Amino acid sequence: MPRIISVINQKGGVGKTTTAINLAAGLAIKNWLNVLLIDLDPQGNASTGVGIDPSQRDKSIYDLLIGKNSFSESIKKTKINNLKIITANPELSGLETELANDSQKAFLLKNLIGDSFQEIEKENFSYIIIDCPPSLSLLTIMSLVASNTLVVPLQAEFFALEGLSQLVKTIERIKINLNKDLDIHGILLTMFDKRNKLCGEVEKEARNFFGQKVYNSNIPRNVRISEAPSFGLPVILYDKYCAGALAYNEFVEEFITRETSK
Amino acid sequence: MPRIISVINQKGGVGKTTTAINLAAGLAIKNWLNVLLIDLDPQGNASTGVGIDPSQRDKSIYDLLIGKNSFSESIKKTKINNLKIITANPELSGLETELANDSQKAFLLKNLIGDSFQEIEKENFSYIIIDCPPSLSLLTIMSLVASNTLVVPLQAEFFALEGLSQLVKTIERIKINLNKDLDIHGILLTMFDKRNKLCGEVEKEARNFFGQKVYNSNIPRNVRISEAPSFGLPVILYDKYCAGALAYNEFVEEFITRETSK
Ligand SMILES: Nc1ncnc2c1ncn2[C@@H]1O[C@H](COP(=O)(O)OP(=O)(O)OP(=O)(O)O)[C@@H](O)[C@H]1O
Ligand SMILES: Nc1ncnc2c1ncn2[C@@H]1O[C@H](COP(=O)(O)OP(=O)(O)OP(=O)(O)O)[C@@H](O)[C@H]1O
Ligand SMILES: [Mg+2]
Ligand SMILES: [Mg+2]
Repeated sequence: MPRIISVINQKGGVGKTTTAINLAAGLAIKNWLNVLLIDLDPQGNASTGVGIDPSQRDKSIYDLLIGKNSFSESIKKTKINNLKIITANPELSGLETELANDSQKAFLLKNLIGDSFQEIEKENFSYIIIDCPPSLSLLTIMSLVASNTLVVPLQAEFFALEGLSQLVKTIERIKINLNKDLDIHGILLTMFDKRNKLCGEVEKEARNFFGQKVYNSNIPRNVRISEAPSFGLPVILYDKYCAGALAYNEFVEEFITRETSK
Repeated sequence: MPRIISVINQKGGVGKTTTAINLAAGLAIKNWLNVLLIDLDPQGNASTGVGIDPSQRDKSIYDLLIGKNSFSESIKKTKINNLKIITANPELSGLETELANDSQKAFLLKNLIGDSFQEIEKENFSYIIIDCPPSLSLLTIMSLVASNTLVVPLQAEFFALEGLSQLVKTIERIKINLNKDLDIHGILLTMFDKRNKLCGEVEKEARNFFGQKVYNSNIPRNVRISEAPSFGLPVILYDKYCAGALAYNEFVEEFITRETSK
């Protein structure tokens, strides 16, 4: 069974999608691993970020979760070698209300992956990366229950830092009741500007709180990163040698090192 | 009855909270109006942004919506003249599931404001500003149903632009079924950098799509804006003469001009 990684933070705009697509693409290209990216955000930014046009997002994660399609039918190729995706579209935002009376709804994604074991084995995935929406509602809870471990992008800003304690409380609650082996793989500082006083303070706080869990690599603010989505490419492919791509490549290497030394 | 304004965009991190607190503070201080800010985001960033400590967020919007407190009991003073707030705390994220079987849940906030007419009149509010969470789920729908008009912060980036059509569809749907007088007051370009090619493109697209609705003023990326929340102050008070404060003051003036010329 592949390792299942959620990229998560309820604070909006901290770089979840950007991190999910560059981690997924980095594992696929640099490390020759088969990777599945699951877009679990009704905004569908991860689908856009790997070049899947909104008109091509039928047989989405929503259809899969409500049992309309099989796992295999939902997997789409991307233009990136070894990287496949299950897309998301706006229908997904209706799921929470539709499942309100289902007492097992938190296990829906975990059970789906378990039940599709053979289809997943056939694809020989080493990793499943899940891009989460900016909230602690059902979609994010489902992802926490289904995951082995979490990557938490942290924007070096005050509001983002304040939200961390809420995220940690939710993770602890899930660990106790729904997924006892869940752990935090690491905290990735994003949009980081060494010259900015606030960034330095946030980094210090994060290292005090999370110690070694904070990755050594961090991602600088880099305009090429925000240009990449309009070309449907992760920045590590859009502009290989820009500061953003180099930083994400370094992060992927550190991610792999931590995986192999576990 | 006061004018009810929602600050809304399901895309995360585009400047909703920053815009809500600076608009509310600007109306209160510069124009001597009594303003109520409602924090409708479980993250509670608007409450933080006007200096309300997390330990002081009892009698929150959640307690008010479930009928535990009255409107008057929920209103808290801030250190900003003429600005009061109803705070939010993480309990709010449980509301959607708790109300799942309530067919009238979309009207909850609208009916609450209607039922509290006398308490609101006593306070002599001219405006109620609602800071929405980054999603199109129940909390945001409740706010759309309760509002007269909407301010839509738009980050000058590709993912943010792509989300606009989804937002417009949702607003149209609400107008037809739940709130026929709802309109868009304006689109505010945030984190705007004139030198950046992508920003220029997003501005052009937004003006093509929304015409006059796009405010003439826009908010530059300015580090003082991201420092202000750690002091519990809107940037227009934290650093009156920085680029961010001057831009928000200009926006508030433009907002008022459009209000009076309606
Ligand atoms: N290091 C960076 N430098 C510059 N721009 C960045 C960087 N990381 C992300 N961005 C841009 O900032 C915006 C927010 O990033 P992204 O959409 O990845 O965050 P998110 O956490 O997934 O947002 P949401 O909460 O809406 O899901 C995007 O427009 C993205 O292109
Ligand atoms: N013009 C700006 N220049 C620099 N930083 C800004 C600007 N506007 C907002 N910020 C900072 O960017 C971050 C995102 O802004 P904010 O929290 O207001 O967005 P939001 O849309 O309310 O986010 P969410 O979707 O999580 O509710 C915050 O840390 C804020 O301080
Ligand atoms: Mg995202
Ligand atoms: Mg906000």
